Amino acid sequence: VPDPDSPMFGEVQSPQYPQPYPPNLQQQWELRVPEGFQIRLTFTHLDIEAAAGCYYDSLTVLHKEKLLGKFCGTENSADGHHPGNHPILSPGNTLMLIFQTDDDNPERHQNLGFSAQYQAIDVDECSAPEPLDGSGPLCSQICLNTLGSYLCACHHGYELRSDQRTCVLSCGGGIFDEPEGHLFSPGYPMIPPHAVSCQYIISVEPGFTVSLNFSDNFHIESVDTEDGLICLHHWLLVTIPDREPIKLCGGSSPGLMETNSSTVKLDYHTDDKGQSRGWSLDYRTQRVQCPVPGRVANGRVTPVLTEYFYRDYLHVRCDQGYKLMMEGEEIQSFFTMCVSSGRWHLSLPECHIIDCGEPEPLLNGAVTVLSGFQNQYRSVVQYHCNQPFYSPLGGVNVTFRCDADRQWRSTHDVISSPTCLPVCGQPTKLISGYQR
Amino acid sequence: IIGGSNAPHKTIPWQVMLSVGSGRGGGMVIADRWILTAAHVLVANGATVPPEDVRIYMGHNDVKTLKDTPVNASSLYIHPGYKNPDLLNYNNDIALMKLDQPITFDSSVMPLCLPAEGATYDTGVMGLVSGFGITINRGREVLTNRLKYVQLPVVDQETCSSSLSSIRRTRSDVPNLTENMFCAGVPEGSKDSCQGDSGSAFTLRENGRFYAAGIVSWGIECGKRGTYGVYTRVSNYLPWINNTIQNN
Repeated sequence: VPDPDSPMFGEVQSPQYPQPYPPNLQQQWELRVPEGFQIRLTFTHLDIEAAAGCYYDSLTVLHKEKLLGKFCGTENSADGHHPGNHPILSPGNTLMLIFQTDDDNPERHQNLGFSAQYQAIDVDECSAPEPLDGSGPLCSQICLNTLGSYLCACHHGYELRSDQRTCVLSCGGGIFDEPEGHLFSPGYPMIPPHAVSCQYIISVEPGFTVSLNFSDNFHIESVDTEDGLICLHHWLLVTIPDREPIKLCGGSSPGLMETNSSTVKLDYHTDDKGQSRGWSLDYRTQRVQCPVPGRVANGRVTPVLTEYFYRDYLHVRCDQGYKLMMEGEEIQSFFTMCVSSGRWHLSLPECHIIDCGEPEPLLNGAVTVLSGFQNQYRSVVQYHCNQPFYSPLGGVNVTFRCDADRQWRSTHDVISSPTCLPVCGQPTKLISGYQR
Repeated sequence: IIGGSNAPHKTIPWQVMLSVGSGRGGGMVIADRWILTAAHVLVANGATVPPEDVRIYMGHNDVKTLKDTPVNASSLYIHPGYKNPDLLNYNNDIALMKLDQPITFDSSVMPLCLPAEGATYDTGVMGLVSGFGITINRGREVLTNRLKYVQLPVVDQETCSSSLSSIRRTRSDVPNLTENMFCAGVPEGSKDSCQGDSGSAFTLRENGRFYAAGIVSWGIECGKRGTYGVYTRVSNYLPWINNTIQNN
């Protein structure tokens, strides 16, 4: 990116130009453009006292210590050294101009000095020849020239090292957190460079388990011993939490491997010898399974599925006339969820039959149980008045049933208990007399 | 009660005995917190007696036993039309007493029905009047300790009025008979209600039920030939009774 403090172009002129320059001058200009650019200097006019070797007056152009030209004369003068129409290109992003004049100027010809324009020219670093110091090319694989700079890039399967210059074979490792994916060893199925050390971590959300499915083309160098194959120099180490790591090698694919874990670490190692072609696998995830719930007496568990997995919900509803009870407490509603540990986060509740409580006592009357038990759902009671001194309002004894809403309710949907009205004017004993 | 009989226990379960100051009166239970009586029982010297001066007894036919279980009145309601400063005007002789606690009814205490709306009392129909008032024992007036009753016919209003007119020829201080009163008794005398029975019920029976047709109010002497007892006509006061009870 061009430095905003350094101009991309500009103009340089001798003092008093286009008037003749004064004698006894020693003036210099240091031109600077942004890093990664060269300076191209083009003279639009140069008229400096001509002399062999530009002995009296001269304009010297330098890059650092390197002399790029010393100019004087006019375009057609026999003496001097005029740049003509050829621009001067600096090797770097700086350029020094030194204008010198002596104390004597010819009277018959007034020299006007010079006028020049400069501009920044992008350097194509990529086309520069390889340094001779043996450090190798600027980029080990692909060089991309940019304005003022360059970038190195690598071919597919390689990645740029931290020196931003050289490329190394890519492990393709890292953390894989998608629900499914494909992994393979560097260069697979080709034989990669030696001394590979790659780590792959499959880590998905808890509540999911990972299964690895190795492709048939599996080849990790092994050593054949009396005890069988051992993974001495090359191996793929499969590490599952809370289990012994599994070291894989040989020519047979492990096939499908159920890890029952949400995290798996794969470490692929080869030493600086050998010819392992590597491995590839597809991984998938599936939700953790929870046990099928039992039945709830006098209630319903929904939804009814053949299998239940992580994040599945269960609802329990009681049949009419029953209430949800959990740890001795009544609850209004119940649901439980299959959690990442493969368990239901709450155990199932129970459904207990509801009761309406003691029926309201009846003033000057009583209540008797006709059917049912402990005032439970569907129990039936009958109110009656203390006859013959009281009689029920309406004249008949009323029965109440314990309803599902825990209310005692009559057959006429009445909730309040009946009233006993006093019986008037009917003594239990009448005055009797038989004498006439 | 003159010329009556002792009432067996539980035969007149609505009967109430009142003790107001040193006097005795009667009343009848009409609801679990309400007693109906005569206004003049609760008015002394032109003023309503305080409720705490009224002792109420019920549930037995023997005064000695009755006295063991007094009931208290919380408020008294005299009919607003009762104005009797000279004790010569018994018009609107009706009052209600509200009890401070409700009564639970049983065979010994039971309410008396009120007459039906617009009820009339036919002449000659036998009613029953009871009370703990004066009776005649061996020719002398005595205050009884036993609840007594006597059955008396309803007397034609004209007949009763004529009887009173006759008496006025010799006595000047005879109260007037109004349409809010009716008479009961027999012309030959010897059967009547008397002092101490005031406020008690004169009942009629219809469809097996007794109802309060009248309230013992006044009369010229007791049981005298040619005179009748005068009773407050309850059927004329149904609106006042209902309103008083509902409003209180």
